[in-house]
Amino acid sequence: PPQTPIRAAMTSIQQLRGELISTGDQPSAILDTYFKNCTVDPTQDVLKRLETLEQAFSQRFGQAVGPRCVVLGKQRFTLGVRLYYKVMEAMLKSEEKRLSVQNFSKLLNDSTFHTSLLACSLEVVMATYGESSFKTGGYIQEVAGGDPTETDVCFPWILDVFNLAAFDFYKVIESFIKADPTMSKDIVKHLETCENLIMERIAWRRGSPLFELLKQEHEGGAAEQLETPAS
Amino acid sequence: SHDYHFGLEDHEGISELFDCD
Repeated sequence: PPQTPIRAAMTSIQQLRGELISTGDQPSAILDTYFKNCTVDPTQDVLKRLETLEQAFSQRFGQAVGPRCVVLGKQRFTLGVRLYYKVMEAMLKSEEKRLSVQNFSKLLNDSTFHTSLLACSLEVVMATYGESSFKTGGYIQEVAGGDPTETDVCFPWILDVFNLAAFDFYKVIESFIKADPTMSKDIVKHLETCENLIMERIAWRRGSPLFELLKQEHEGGAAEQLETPAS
Repeated sequence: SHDYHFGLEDHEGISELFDCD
């Protein structure tokens, strides 16, 4: 039968749910070993952070989509957590192979890393369900001068919910795509569009950590090697 | 399976991006 947008969306959702069936709602034995190998075990902080972020996500999802859809928000969050654990494990395996180390204490105790990774996982889940669309999204309305709408959850909605800097979200995108080779072409394209929006616009907004980093680079003497903005 | 352009070099990974090397 011919592929329709609805059939394509249903297939993507079934694929995502199928791939995450074997991934539990808790860290796997392998991930748990990575946590235990840390100088400071991050397990409790990881679980506590997920609780806090789930509350923020559920509340804002309900506000955006409607109070009767709170249960959908919980389902999205549960899938997002599964994807978060799955991708984290794949990232750590890849880093272990690359660096020949098993102690990732600093990375695994970095709250920004976890929040960015979970935000990216939720963005993938919501994009799969067609809830994060750029065509009708608030971001487009916002840059077009309209009111930022509260009726959708399109990117960069998740950054606002988690109070996450776009520049920090940007850092996980490529590693995320590498770590999950089963993602559909459409979802990879969606993440690439997020990446481009950050690079071209969002990372340059007032308050972005990018400015502090540029300042540090400048103070470190690297400014002489930088090209001028014009070039 | 997709056209994403990977920009990270082999010696770069998530650890470096979060300054955890």
